[in-house]
Amino acid sequence: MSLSKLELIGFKSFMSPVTLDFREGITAILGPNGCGKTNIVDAVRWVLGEQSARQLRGTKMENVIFNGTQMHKPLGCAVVNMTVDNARGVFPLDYSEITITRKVYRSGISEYFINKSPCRLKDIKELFADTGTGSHSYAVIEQEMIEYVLNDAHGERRHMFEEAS
Amino acid sequence: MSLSKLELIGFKSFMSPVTLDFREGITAILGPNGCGKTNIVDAVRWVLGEQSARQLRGTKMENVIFNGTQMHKPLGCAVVNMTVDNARGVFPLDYSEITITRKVYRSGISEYFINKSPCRLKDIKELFADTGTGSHSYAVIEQEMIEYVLNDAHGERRHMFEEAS
Amino acid sequence: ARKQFTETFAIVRRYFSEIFQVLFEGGEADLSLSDDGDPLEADVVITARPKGKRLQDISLLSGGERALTALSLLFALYKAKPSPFCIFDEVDAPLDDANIMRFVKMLKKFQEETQFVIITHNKRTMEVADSLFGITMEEKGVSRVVSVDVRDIEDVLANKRTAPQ
Amino acid sequence: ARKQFTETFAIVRRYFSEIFQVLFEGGEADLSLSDDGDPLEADVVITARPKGKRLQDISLLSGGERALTALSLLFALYKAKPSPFCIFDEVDAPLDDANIMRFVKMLKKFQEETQFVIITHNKRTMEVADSLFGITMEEKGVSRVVSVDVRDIEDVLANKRTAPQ
Ligand SMILES: Nc1ncnc2c1ncn2[C@@H]1O[C@H](COP(=O)(O)OP(=O)(O)OP(=O)(O)O)[C@@H](O)[C@H]1O
Ligand SMILES: Nc1ncnc2c1ncn2[C@@H]1O[C@H](COP(=O)(O)OP(=O)(O)OP(=O)(O)O)[C@@H](O)[C@H]1O
Ligand SMILES: [Mg+2]
Ligand SMILES: [Mg+2]
Repeated sequence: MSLSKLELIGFKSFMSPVTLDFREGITAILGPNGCGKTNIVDAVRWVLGEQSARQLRGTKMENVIFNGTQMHKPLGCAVVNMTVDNARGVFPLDYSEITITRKVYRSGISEYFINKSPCRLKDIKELFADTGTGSHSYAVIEQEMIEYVLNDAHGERRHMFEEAS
Repeated sequence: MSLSKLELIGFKSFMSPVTLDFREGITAILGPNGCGKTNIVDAVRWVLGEQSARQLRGTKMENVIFNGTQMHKPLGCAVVNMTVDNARGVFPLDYSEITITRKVYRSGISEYFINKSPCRLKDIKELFADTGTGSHSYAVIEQEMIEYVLNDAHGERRHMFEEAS
Repeated sequence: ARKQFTETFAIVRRYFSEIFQVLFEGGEADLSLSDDGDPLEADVVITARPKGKRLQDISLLSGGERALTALSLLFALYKAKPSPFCIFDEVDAPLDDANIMRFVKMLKKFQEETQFVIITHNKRTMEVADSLFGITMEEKGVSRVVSVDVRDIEDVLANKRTAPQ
Repeated sequence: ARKQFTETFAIVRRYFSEIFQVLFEGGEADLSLSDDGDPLEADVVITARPKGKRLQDISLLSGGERALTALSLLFALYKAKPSPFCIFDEVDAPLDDANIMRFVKMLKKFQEETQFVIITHNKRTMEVADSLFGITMEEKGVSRVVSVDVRDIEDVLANKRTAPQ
């Protein structure tokens, strides 16, 4: 399984829809300070089911919806589509590609989809459960994580081992 | 007042005595990872009276004494001399140069000196009190400080304002 | 669950010590469980000793040594349980040039099993990537994605667009 | 004490907003006291808005924007109460090249009043320095100091000595 596409629509600073087509191997993301690189990481954590607004650097879940600039009005909803290829059959579904979608409106209510059919958060979590790529997993690493791993104040290390078991 | 000289003897990774002669303006310190750059910052905090071993990344105060390598034995004491020039009479003493010294033995007891005559920690703290360069002041900034200033979890910001008042 | 945890722990421990020695070109590192008795409750303890230095508490490691030690553990976890994709957000920031080259070499070794997405400001890390994405904010507050060739890196960093996506 | 605090606060607030606009080349920032009533107990609140973006909570700022905001506050404090010397330990690590140039320009402005000692891995910051110290650990675990000319930087970073001090 690998990440093949990520689409952000109205997510954080991505006002107009953008698509990132990923290839195998190493992909680098670059750009000046504040241009939106870490927002892409937040999009991946979010679509994988992240429930804490603080983990996404906000105070409430609506903070992920494009909030406007001096020239543009805020939007009413944010959507992220993540497509993974299932060629090796990692997922127990008969598709060769699986797209998971998360949508949120200003009301704060999230909707989830697997290959466009509505599902619950629990279904997405179960789909990714044994792959080591949950929203809190060791697959998404920010710089502060390095400190967590070494300080281990709240047993983060143990948690990583449990994920890997 | 400016920093004119720093001497480290047996302090952390500085086994043999080293001297840094500083000039006005901007001085850069460079070197590979783990070579001892932040140990120099720790030496400045320590000679200014730092009492918390944790602030110096250790668990007890003896951690500042050279602890040996695979080839060399540990030393028995650590000394740091810091010389500041007093040309503008910032300090209430009649010297044009003032050297403060801190020494610690394996027993953990620290000795303090001003221009080679023994004094107490309180005398050093009073000397630097109004200059804004105490050991916890905003004059010694590590990278984590950036996070403290913005998170302000324990009122660090207020503390900086009080130092500046 | 206990059996699974102890088995995983033993594998990760072996990989951690191997990978640490590659990233540090020597030295030694180990993992152990704090002696709480019950392996399911115990903390994971890291000991690390860079080449030629004495074994000390990991809190005495430098900023770069801490980052490299945490990365050794992460790679050991990926080796024990490969995760289909991994996202790193500026984990190379504390590393000097020599350590960045070692980190990048390790990435190359893992890229068969795992797809990496790496956010970085460091040109050496960008050069190793198989593909690049530039994020620009030409219009203040609005992020866009551009495909980038290694030659266009400077333009993207200065917020000048290369080609519309 | 209360009068002094409020006076200092008003001065730092003015400088903070000026310096922020220089470092961010626009935008606006402000300081206020949380409405606890008693200025001696209130928290210092930072609001910051990079150019063209909407005002949002400072937790939504990017890594580089956070570092630059914290540096704006530090420079404002130095301006209000100049500290004879300042030590910065890798505070430029989260900044992209354009922001490093702005940071370095600001340092130059302050160097009349304040002596700076800067630990950095970034070549652009090293180039601005009036004098350089190299720290090497040619013998593993033992730190030494060498005087460095800008030409020797590569050697020192690769742990090859230049001249004995
Ligand atoms: N809901 C939102 N609507 C609009 N803009 C947003 C929203 N949430 C965050 N932002 C903006 O996104 C920017 C931060 O982007 P991000 O953290 O991705 O930057 P970055 O590219 O990682 O930068 P750095 O290199 O400094 O880490 C902030 O300036 C913030 O104002
Ligand atoms: N008491 C001591 N005796 C001997 N060595 C010590 C002592 N205390 C710390 N060290 C060593 O000093 C090294 C750390 O140095 P320091 O933190 O100054 O590195 P640095 O130059 O700041 O590196 P980086 O660029 O990674 O931040 C560690 O490897 C540690 O083992
Ligand atoms: Mg970022
Ligand atoms: Mg350091």
